[in-house]
Amino acid sequence: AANLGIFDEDTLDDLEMILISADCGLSASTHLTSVVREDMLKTGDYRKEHVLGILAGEMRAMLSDGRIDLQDGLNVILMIGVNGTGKTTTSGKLAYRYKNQGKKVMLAAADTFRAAAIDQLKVWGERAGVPVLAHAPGADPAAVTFDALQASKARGVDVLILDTAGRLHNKKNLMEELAKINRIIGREAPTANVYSLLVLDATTGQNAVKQAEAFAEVADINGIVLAKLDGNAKGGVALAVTEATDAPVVLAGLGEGIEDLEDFNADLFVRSLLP
Amino acid sequence: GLSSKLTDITTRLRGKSRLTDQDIKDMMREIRLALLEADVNYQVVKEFVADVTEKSRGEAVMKSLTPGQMVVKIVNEKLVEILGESESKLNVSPTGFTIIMLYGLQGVGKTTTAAKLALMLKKQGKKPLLTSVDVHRPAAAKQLAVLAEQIDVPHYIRPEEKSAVKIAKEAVERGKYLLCDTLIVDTAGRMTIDQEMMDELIEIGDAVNPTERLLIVDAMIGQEAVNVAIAFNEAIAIDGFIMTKLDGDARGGAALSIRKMTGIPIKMIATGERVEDFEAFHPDRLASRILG
Ligand SMILES: Nc1nc2c(ncn2[C@@H]2O[C@H](COP(=O)(O)OP(=O)(O)OP(=O)(O)O)[C@@H](O)[C@H]2O)c(=O)[nH]1
Ligand SMILES: Nc1nc2c(ncn2[C@@H]2O[C@H](COP(=O)(O)OP(=O)(O)OP(=O)(O)O)[C@@H](O)[C@H]2O)c(=O)[nH]1
Ligand SMILES: [Mg+2]
Ligand SMILES: [Mg+2]
Repeated sequence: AANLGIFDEDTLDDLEMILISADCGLSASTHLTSVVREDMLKTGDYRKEHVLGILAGEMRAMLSDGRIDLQDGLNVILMIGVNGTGKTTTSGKLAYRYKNQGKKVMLAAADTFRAAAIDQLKVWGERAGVPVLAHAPGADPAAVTFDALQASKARGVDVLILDTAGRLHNKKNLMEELAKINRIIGREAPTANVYSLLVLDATTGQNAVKQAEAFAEVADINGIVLAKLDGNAKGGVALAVTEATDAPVVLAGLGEGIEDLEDFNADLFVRSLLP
Repeated sequence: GLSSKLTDITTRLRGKSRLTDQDIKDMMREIRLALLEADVNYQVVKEFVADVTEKSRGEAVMKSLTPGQMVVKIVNEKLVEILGESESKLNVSPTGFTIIMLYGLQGVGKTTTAAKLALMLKKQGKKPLLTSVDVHRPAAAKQLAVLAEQIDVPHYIRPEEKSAVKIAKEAVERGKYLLCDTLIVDTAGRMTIDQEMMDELIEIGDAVNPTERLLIVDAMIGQEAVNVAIAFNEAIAIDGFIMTKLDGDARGGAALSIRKMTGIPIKMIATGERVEDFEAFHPDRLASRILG
């Protein structure tokens, strides 16, 4: 009984349930529970603080975290992910952050498909005090990308944030469109620091792993944003996602306001997953 | 998928006269794995496996010449039973003016689904009016307006108004004035732990008394699905839910979880970003998708 500060077989079952309920997935949850069980057998230390320490350590080892490292010259941050995860909102938050750091920032509305997507990004641009490069709705996202890169180079932009349309990763044509955007960036800004950010919704279950793997194939993920971490969902799938892609979680979206963006804190995150 | 895994287990039974407890255990492990991978709620999986285990020890399976296939059949039937035994028609108001409200977490597809519903009703000969009471998300009203124009359905928006309740009441008046028979109300996405936003939701509901309250659920949602559904249900008494983004490869286990734990029926499914991507749901198709 864990309430006596002792772990036993029942608490180990509970542990697996807690981890699965946090969306860690069956494989990670079983792995973590067996690491704990092995340690308990080896050390004979069943005290709660010891066991949770082992658990936290193993989780921390599975999780990769990091920071976006901006470099001199043009930095292109490519916002990608499936529909509705928080790309546009995060673009606005990032623009605000870098603007306040004294960087010259530009937003580009490469989602030319969804109703009012451009309008939405323009509002964020106004809020952040950052210009938004946009074409008309229905324009070619590749053309918007191209123009945004030319404008960024011409104006000496430090950070160009390219907001793209949500796309389900099993849609070949949409993933090909993303690959094309990526090629254009490589061709038009070969010396730029390109940072591809996958935005995941923290409420997502095991499908997040499939999303990450598919996006990594077309756009080399450099970092992951866990958006909507201010809800009930723990985002435990991040363990499996970073294991599968080696991409670090770099940011946490903690709300719908422009300041609700924080550097991802792996220790805090792991602690929230613990019983 | 699961069927082949279960048949593999029982193929090696050839020559054996009956399933052993270990055989059943092995099969249940595969079933549990498949359902958890599909994001079915932990507790729901536990109960489901217990039910199926019991059935698998019954006469029919024991006497069968193909016990593996019997178990597959039991699993499928049980899933369809849970998913499908429901009235999936939308409520219609006896007053002749039906109000449908859409709720859900952020980004699940409420606004897009509102337009899909409007188009469906229009094709059925109804006269819908679309309104957005999302006073929070940037360009939310505009998004709904653009969609409404695409499908040639009237819309009522107040982009500068800060009170969702006010817009909702005005939309009701607008709908009646235009001789519409249905008002579709698109609300802002919200977290169920955001008490202020949940209060807003309750206020809107109290103000316009919706005929049909629909929870919009993203197919890729994980283990929190049941808690979310319960929270919305307790706040606003959900009549049905619509699962979106089923054109992806998320298994959609949340549908089973929500249905099992709340009894709320699935009314429709959304299968794409275009307004036409909207269908009645088929329990057998969703069951085989969840099983993988
Ligand atoms: N609570 C909360 N809501 C968020 C967060 N990030 C985004 N949202 C909300 O999620 C919804 C979708 O956000 P968007 O920025 O439009 O998502 P998107 O990925 O750009 O969507 P598409 O472009 O349609 O694919 C909006 O209602 C946002 O306000 C977050 O960190 N916390
Ligand atoms: N592929 C696919 N995309 C969908 C589906 N339904 C909605 N979407 C997309 O999901 C994203 C979010 O849709 P919205 O309608 O803005 O979602 P919402 O619930 O109104 O979002 P908030 O108002 O911010 O909470 C958009 O990119 C939509 O095009 C669907 O069935 N399939
Ligand atoms: Mg967007
Ligand atoms: Mg909306």
